[in-house]
Amino acid sequence: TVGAVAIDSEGNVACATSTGGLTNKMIGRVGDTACIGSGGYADNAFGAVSTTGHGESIMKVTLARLIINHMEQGMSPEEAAEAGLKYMKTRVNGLGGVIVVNSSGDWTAKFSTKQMTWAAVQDDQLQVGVYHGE
Amino acid sequence: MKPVIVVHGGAGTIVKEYEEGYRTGVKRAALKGYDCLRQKGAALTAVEEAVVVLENDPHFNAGYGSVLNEEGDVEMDAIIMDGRNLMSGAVSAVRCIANPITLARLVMEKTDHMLLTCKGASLFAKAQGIPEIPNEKLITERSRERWKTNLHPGSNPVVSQIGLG
Repeated sequence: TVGAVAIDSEGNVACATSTGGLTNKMIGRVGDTACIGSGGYADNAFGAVSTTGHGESIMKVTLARLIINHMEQGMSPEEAAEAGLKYMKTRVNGLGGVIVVNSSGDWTAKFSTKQMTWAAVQDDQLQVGVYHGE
Repeated sequence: MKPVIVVHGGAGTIVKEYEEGYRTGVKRAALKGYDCLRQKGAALTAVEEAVVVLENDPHFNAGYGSVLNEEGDVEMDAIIMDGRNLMSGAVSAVRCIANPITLARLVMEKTDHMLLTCKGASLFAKAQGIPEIPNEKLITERSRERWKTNLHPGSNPVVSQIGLG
């Protein structure tokens, strides 16, 4: 799965997510990616989220919208992402990763999986990571 | 507002041999989207352009490089959402196109619907002038090998993906 979130100079946010799904999946199986609030969500009032991971788990907790809800309640993108991923792990034993940007331009890339490839650009500064701690 | 873009390339298996390719791929995608933002482009266009870069990169499980279903075929899903007005478009189980994210944006902008699937998505793509390509063109040798390995008796692709994306 791949995805992107962004905020532009007008303060508008957007998200995009695309996937080939699970290896050797059943014919017709559709995971979280195409489902609004699961594979992604964007609202100028709060921010934008794109997800990756175990699709059925992400759908059960509507992970993208859950993280938006946390930001609506005042959490930073990092806090909201950690809370969302923790909830998914404890409630449905699901793992995944998210990228988040809020309406102030704060962002994060968090994952409960072993790794997630990500990159970000802000103030012309490029950052990239794969493993925890990068 | 200072523009920001963040991209991900999934949380699946990292093959050490290809690690630099993953890093280069997400860098290219982020820079493509940021270039759009720096030129006063919309966030919506920036995320689409970034994802197109990743869909075209065989390292990632989307577009060219997608994993295969149980029949050895590609079925892809995508979604895009605009934070200005909560407009969204998505496609699922779509085949024979290079960039499902662009089709998702067309669903958002050209229909009254949120999600088109399977044959309907293909017919819509054709009506919108999106070139049809043979699904084989989306399949990498690595995807085919993984699919074959998972067909072996005793293999369990679900178990082997625990802890991954």
